[in-house]
Amino acid sequence: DYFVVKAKENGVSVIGMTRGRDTRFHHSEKLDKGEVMLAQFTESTSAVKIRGKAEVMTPFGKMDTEEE
Amino acid sequence: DYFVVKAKENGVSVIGMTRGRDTRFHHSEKLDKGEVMLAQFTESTSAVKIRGKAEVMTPFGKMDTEEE
Amino acid sequence: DYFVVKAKENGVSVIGMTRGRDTRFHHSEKLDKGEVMLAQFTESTSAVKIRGKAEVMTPFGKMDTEEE
Amino acid sequence: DYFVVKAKENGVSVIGMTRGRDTRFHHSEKLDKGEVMLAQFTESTSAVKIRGKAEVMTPFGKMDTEEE
Amino acid sequence: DYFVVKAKENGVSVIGMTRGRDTRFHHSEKLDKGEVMLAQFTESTSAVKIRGKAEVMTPFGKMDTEEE
Amino acid sequence: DYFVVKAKENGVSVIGMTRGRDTRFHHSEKLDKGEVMLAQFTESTSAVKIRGKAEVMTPFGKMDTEEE
Amino acid sequence: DYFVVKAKENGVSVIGMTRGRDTRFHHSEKLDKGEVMLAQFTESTSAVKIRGKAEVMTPFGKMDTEEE
Amino acid sequence: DYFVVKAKENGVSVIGMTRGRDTRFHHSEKLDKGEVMLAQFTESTSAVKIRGKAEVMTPFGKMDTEEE
Amino acid sequence: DYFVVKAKENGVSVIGMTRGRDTRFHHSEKLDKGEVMLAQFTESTSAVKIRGKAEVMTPFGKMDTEEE
Amino acid sequence: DYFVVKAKENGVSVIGMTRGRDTRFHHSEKLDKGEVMLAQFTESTSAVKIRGKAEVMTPFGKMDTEEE
Amino acid sequence: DYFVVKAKENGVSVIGMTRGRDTRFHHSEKLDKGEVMLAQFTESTSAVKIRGKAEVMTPFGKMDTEEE
Ligand SMILES: N[C@@H](Cc1c[nH]c2ccccc12)C(=O)O
Ligand SMILES: N[C@@H](Cc1c[nH]c2ccccc12)C(=O)O
Ligand SMILES: N[C@@H](Cc1c[nH]c2ccccc12)C(=O)O
Ligand SMILES: N[C@@H](Cc1c[nH]c2ccccc12)C(=O)O
Ligand SMILES: N[C@@H](Cc1c[nH]c2ccccc12)C(=O)O
Ligand SMILES: N[C@@H](Cc1c[nH]c2ccccc12)C(=O)O
Ligand SMILES: N[C@@H](Cc1c[nH]c2ccccc12)C(=O)O
Ligand SMILES: N[C@@H](Cc1c[nH]c2ccccc12)C(=O)O
Ligand SMILES: N[C@@H](Cc1c[nH]c2ccccc12)C(=O)O
Ligand SMILES: N[C@@H](Cc1c[nH]c2ccccc12)C(=O)O
Ligand SMILES: N[C@@H](Cc1c[nH]c2ccccc12)C(=O)O
Repeated sequence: DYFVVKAKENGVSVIGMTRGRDTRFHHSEKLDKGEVMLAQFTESTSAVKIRGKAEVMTPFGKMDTEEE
Repeated sequence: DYFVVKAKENGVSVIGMTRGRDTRFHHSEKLDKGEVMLAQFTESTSAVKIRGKAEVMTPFGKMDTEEE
Repeated sequence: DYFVVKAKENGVSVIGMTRGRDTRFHHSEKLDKGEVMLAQFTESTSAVKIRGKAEVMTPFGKMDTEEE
Repeated sequence: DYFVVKAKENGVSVIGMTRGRDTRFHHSEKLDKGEVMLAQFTESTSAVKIRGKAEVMTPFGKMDTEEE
Repeated sequence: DYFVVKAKENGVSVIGMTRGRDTRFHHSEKLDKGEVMLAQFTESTSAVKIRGKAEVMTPFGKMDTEEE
Repeated sequence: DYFVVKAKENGVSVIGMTRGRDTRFHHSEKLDKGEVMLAQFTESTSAVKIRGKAEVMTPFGKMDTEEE
Repeated sequence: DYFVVKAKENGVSVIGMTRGRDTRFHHSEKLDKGEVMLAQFTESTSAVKIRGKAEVMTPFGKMDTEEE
Repeated sequence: DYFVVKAKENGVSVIGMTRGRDTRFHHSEKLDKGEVMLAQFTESTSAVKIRGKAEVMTPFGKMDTEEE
Repeated sequence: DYFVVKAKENGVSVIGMTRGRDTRFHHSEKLDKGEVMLAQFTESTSAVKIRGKAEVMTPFGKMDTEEE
Repeated sequence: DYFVVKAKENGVSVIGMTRGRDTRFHHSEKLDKGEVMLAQFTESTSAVKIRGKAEVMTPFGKMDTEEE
Repeated sequence: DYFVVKAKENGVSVIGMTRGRDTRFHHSEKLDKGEVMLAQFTESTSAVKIRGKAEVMTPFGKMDTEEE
């Protein structure tokens, strides 16, 4: 289980949220325009939030954040 | 097993519900318009509720909340 | 194994039924129009009943409750 | 392994039959017209019988009870 | 592993045969016209016989008993 | 792993052969025309022989015995 | 893992060969024209030889013995 | 994991090679024209060589030995 | 789970990020134009960042970094 | 996991390379034109090299060595 | 998990990189033009780098190194 995020502008955040009873942000990775991040769900990360203009690729298809 | 939620307006809630005999809300993540959340089912979360205008991507296809 | 329910009217109920010899209702989640619930089968829930006008997405396809 | 039943009339019965050497009815869930039930095969249920006018969705396709 | 049987006439029998060295009938479920039975292979049932006019759905496709 | 046999004439035999070093017939199930048998490979049965006019459905496709 | 053999003439042999360091014939099943045999690979059988005119169905497709 | 070999001439050899550090021939099965052999990879056999004119069927497709 | 990166310019970085509570860079592999790297997710690497002009191939499809 | 090699000329080598920290040649199997070898990855073999004119079939498709 | 590399020129390197916290080159296999290497990810190898003009086949498709 992993997904792919490509930043379409500077300052895109890929935020990892903690697994377990408590849901907090444990890491926020800043991506510059054009950078790509591939990330898994893990022991530590069971949810992820993406802020800023980006393209997300998953097994269910592709999705653009921000856009209509 | 994970799914993807993209907020189409500010104030969208992705609400995690507890696993087990009891079903309560354990976390509500607020998404602003354009933000995307990828989330798994976990030891702690066996059901999720989405409030507000959003697009949901799952293995069974895509679904828009709110719309007809 | 999970499924997705989208309420097409207020007051839709997604009712969890107990696993085991006995089959009782253990939780009824009320959905307002446009709200979406994603729910798994679990240790506690081996059958689910949906009341009210809703759209259900499963691996076997989509189904509208209530409609002809 | 689960299946979906949508009642097309009032009084549809989804009957769970016991697993093991003995085959008896252990539960009969009544569905009103338009209600949908999603149910798994379980430790307790290895066969199911459906009485009344209903639509059944399984991995092998869709089937209408009662109809020609 | 399960299959689906829809009775096209009254008095259809879905007969469970015992698993193990010995092959005997352990249960015969009578279906009336229009009734549908979903049944698994189990610890107790490794073969099934269907008598009477019925439609059978399996992963390998659909089959009508009785008909040419 | 199971397969489906539909008898196209009376007196079709579905013969179970023993698993292990020795290969003997342990059971022969007689089917009348139109009857359908669904059968698994098991601890006791690792090969099956079909005599008489019948239709066989497997994951590899459908096959008519007897016919050219 | 199983395969299907349909005899297209009398006297077709389906020969089981032993698993392990040694490769010998442990069983030869004679099929008459039109008879069908379904057989698994097992603890005892890791290779099979087919003699005579027959049709073989496997996950890789269908094959006629003897023919060009 | 198994494959299928059909001899297109007499004297085709299906040669089993030993598993482990050492790679030797442990068995060579002679096939006459039209004969078919189905064989698994096993504890004893991790590579196979085919000599003579034959057709080979595998999950990756069909292949003719000898031919251009 | 692995992915493929092809550098479209000199100086492309494929950066491995640590698995666990802490997310740091543990390795940055420099690729020259035309070089290809195939990399898995591992005990040590649960996220990867790609800087510079490159082509990324994953199970979800192909993606060009940097480009619109 | 296995692959298929068909020699298109005499003297084709299928070379097994050792698994583990050290990568050495442990076996080189010579194939004459038209001969086919089916080989697995094993405890002893985690990489293979093919020299000479040959056709290689894998789950990812077919490939000709030597040719443009 | 394996992949296939075909050298399109002499001197192509297929470089194995160590698994674990440390990422170093543990083996570089030189391929001459036309030679093909099939290689797995292993206990010792969790990333691979390819230098020189080559064709790479993976489950995600085919890729030419070096070329635009
Ligand atoms: N801490 C939560 C994070 C989470 C996963 N999926 C969710 C869905 C909704 C809300 C929170 C979550 C958990 O591990 O379960
Ligand atoms: N606490 C419930 C939550 C739940 C999961 N699926 C459901 C379906 C209906 C109602 C509640 C639920 C459980 O773990 O089982
Ligand atoms: N308590 C039942 C609930 C159930 C599951 N599937 C069913 C089908 C029919 C009737 C009841 C059920 C069980 O766990 O088995
Ligand atoms: N008690 C039976 C119920 C059953 C399952 N599949 C069947 C098929 C036919 C008749 C009965 C059954 C069993 O667990 O095996
Ligand atoms: N008692 C037999 C029933 C059976 C299963 N498959 C069969 C095929 C043929 C004849 C009998 C059977 C067994 O468990 O093996
Ligand atoms: N007793 C044999 C039966 C068998 C299975 N597959 C076969 C193929 C050929 C001949 C016999 C068989 C075994 O278990 O292995
Ligand atoms: N005794 C051999 C039989 C066999 C299986 N596959 C083969 C391929 C070639 C030759 C012999 C065989 C074994 O178990 O391995
Ligand atoms: N003895 C070798 C046989 C082998 C399997 N695949 C190979 C590829 C190349 C050369 C030899 C082999 C082994 O088990 O690994
Ligand atoms: N250390 C993190 C790295 C990570 C994986 N996926 C992520 C998604 C977002 C942020 C960080 C991560 C972890 O193992 O979980
Ligand atoms: N000895 C190495 C062989 C190997 C496998 N895949 C590779 C890729 C590149 C270089 C060497 C290899 C190992 O088991 O890991
Ligand atoms: N030593 C690293 C090698 C590696 C695998 N995937 C990577 C991605 C990026 C950088 C390094 C790597 C590990 O086992 O994890």
